[in-house]
This record gives sequence, C-alpha cells and structure tokens, in this order.
Amino acid sequence: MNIFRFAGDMTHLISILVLLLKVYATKSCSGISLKTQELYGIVFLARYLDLFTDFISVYNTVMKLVFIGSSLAIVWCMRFHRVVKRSYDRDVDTFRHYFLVGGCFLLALFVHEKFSFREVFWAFSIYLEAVAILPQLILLQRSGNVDNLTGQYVLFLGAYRGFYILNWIYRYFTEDQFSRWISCVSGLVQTALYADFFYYYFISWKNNAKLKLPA
Amino acid sequence: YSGYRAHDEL
Repeated sequence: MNIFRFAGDMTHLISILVLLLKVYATKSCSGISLKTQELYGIVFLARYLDLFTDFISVYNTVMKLVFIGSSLAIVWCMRFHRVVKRSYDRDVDTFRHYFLVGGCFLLALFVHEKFSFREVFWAFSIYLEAVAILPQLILLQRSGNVDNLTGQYVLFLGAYRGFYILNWIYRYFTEDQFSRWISCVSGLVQTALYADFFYYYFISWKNNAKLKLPA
Repeated sequence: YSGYRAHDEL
C-alpha cells in the first residue's frame, strides 16, 4: 500500500467521522442527503460480499466492516432516531436515487471484468459509488447555505477520491500489469463531480466567508 | 485476468 492510497482511506474515514460527529453532537441531520447515505450503504454491501470469501489483510477487513457499519448506522439514525429524523430535509431531498441503482446495475451486467455474481456486484458498486454523491450535492445546492460540518464532510469525501487517483498513477508506474480501467474511469467521473464543490469551497475559504453554493 | 486479488482496494 502506498502513501496516496492510505491518505485516501484516511480522508474517507475522516469524512465518515465528521458525519457521525455532526449527527451525534448536533442531533441533527439537516443538509445531509438520506438518498446518498442509502446509496453508500448499498455500495458497501455489494462490494464487500468478498468479506466471507477472500481475505486480503486485517486492515482491509476492518475498514470494510467500518464502512458497512457506519453507513447503515447513519441511514438508521436519519430514518428512525426519534430526534435526528425530525431535522431531515425531506422536501428538498427528492432525487430519484433508485434510477441510479437500476442504471448502474444494468451497466454492470454489460460492463464487467468477468461474468460472475461477485464481479458483477463489484462493478455495480464501483459505478454506483461514482454517482452516489449526486443527491447530496443537489441537496446542498438547493438549500444554498452549507453548515461547516456538512461542508467538511463533502470536502473530505472529495479528497478521498483525489488521493485514489494519485494512488492509481503511482501504481501504474510502480507495478507490472496494473490495469483496472473500470475503477479508474469511474473514479475520474466521481472526482469530476466534486470539481464544482471544490471550487466554491476554495472561494469561501479564501474570502473567509461561509460556504454558499449558487442556485 | 489475475483473479479476485485484483480488488485489493477498498
């Protein structure tokens, strides 16, 4: 594992901790898209089917369990927690995310490395992760004002994707036979989706102003 | 195709 991959995993972990902190400390999930969180839950469950069949390292196994557990916990809180669920922006979070699930699954049926149960679900999870942030970005754009923790959550998620691209570049030059075009193409798409957000985050940081996204 | 270990990332 190289330093970029590790930095990517850590920023991913930090983003989840920021989200948990926001929900726990403020007992509020305003500004957070339940649709995006549900998509992440599906992404991790579909991708980590290999938990039962393949062992790569203790690190990988622990991280997989943390990602599955935390995404399901957030979804549970937003849906069922007596206090937290009251602050859910139900009327703004209207993205029809089931179309993304269907579309990505169809794509995975046709574009995969090997036509097997696990490989199709793996490809599906990669495609779905690439677009899972869309409901969240649209929710932020519609509500305009973004609170600090929500802004940092999305910032760290974007940083995670950026580091993974550096990781692939590093691996491309240091490993023989490194080819994983499904991950790389999807990863580029996924990172590109954050470009706009990064831009406005940078502007607000430079001006020392509250983050606002244009409608 | 080198098998499932190709999926060593998270």
